[in-house]
Amino acid sequence: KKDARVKDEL
Amino acid sequence: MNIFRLVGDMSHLLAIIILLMKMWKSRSVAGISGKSQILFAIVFTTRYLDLFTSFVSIYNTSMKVFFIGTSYVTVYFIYQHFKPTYDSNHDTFRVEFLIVPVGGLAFLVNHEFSLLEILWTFSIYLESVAILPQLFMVSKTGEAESITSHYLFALGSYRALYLLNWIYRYYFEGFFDLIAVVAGCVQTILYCDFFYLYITKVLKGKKISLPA
Repeated sequence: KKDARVKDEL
Repeated sequence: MNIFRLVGDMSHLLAIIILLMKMWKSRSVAGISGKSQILFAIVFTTRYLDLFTSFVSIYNTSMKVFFIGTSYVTVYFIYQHFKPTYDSNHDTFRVEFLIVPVGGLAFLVNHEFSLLEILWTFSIYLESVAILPQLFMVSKTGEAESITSHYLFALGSYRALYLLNWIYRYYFEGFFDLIAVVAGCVQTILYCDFFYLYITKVLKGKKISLPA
């Protein structure tokens, strides 16, 4: 899913 | 979380701690570009607005809070607390030449035309070039203290390690983000010249000094 893209990265 | 990502994050954390310790112990911000540090504060502020909208993990949240917080402490040190030691005469890079094009690009090339997404994209693009005022300062004064070199090496390594992380994630998780990867490549390439100087000089006990 797009929303989970890079958001877990800093 | 893979090893490249973890070591990258630790390298980023180490860079920030090295910089703060250098300033605090020497009571001086000599050789540090206040402009680069302002850009980093903008980078963290615009990227981590998702602190308010989504929760990933304790690790994720605490790192974000730490990065934002320390970036403001650093800016405060340079422009207030240790201001007399700030070398503004050599910190003359025109940051508007970075912010304006990067802002325009984030507006035009993004994953989704929404406020948070555009700010995130702006942050990714800005981070890739935010070190330029610092590198410009080093080339202008023709030297960098060893501790400043260690800071730059740790900071540059972080994004290089993220590149390995993205290669890993592409193969094992099918994860791929073109914006982050291109910006990460640009960012790492900007450090190449410095990496060369660091390996050939600083690691052999010499400080970086460029011919006039």
